[in-house]
Amino acid sequence: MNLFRLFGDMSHLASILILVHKIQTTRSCRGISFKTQALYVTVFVSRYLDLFYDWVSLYNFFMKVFFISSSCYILYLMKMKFRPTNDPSIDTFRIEYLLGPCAILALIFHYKFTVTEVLWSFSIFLESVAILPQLFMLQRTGEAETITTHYLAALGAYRAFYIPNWIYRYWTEDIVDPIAVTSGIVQTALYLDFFYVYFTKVLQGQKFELPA
Amino acid sequence: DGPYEHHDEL
Repeated sequence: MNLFRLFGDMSHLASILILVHKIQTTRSCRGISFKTQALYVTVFVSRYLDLFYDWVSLYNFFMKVFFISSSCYILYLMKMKFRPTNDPSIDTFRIEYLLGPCAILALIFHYKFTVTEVLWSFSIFLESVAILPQLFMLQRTGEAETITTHYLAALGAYRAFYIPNWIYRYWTEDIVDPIAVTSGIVQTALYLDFFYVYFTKVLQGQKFELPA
Repeated sequence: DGPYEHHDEL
């Protein structure tokens, strides 16, 4: 564990807490893509199957349990508790275009041809694009509540922090994980547009609005 | 075992 990874994980944790806080306090999941949230549940469940047979550390264990349970809880909030505030008509990204290619990529690129390792690869590929329905929705509506943008910024920062972590691990442990690194770079790149508007508008106290 | 026999990152 190095500081970059710790900052990354903490920022991931923060993003989820911000999202839950937004839904609870505004009593609404307006502006949040259900599809993206459902993809995250898929990501965590398919990646953290090793909870059942592999022990890494107490930290690792609790984080995995937290990510699975909190992402399921968010789906519950969106589909049950605050269902009327969820508008599927603007959440129109076709996720089969993400699931299919990620499944094929996972069958081609993996470290071992076993069910859990292929699912692990699948989860890494899927995570890198899981934010697309959310960004697509943002693009469509052209605006977002400030708290939603803080959520997205924390989520983007999470994978961004993992990049220096991988460079650091390469130097100190001589470890490279090509699947995670490639997908991580793609994932971070998807946020660049968002970050530009976030830094130039939201952090200057303005509303998040995309140019028409 | 290779370094990614298990995955320690989240």
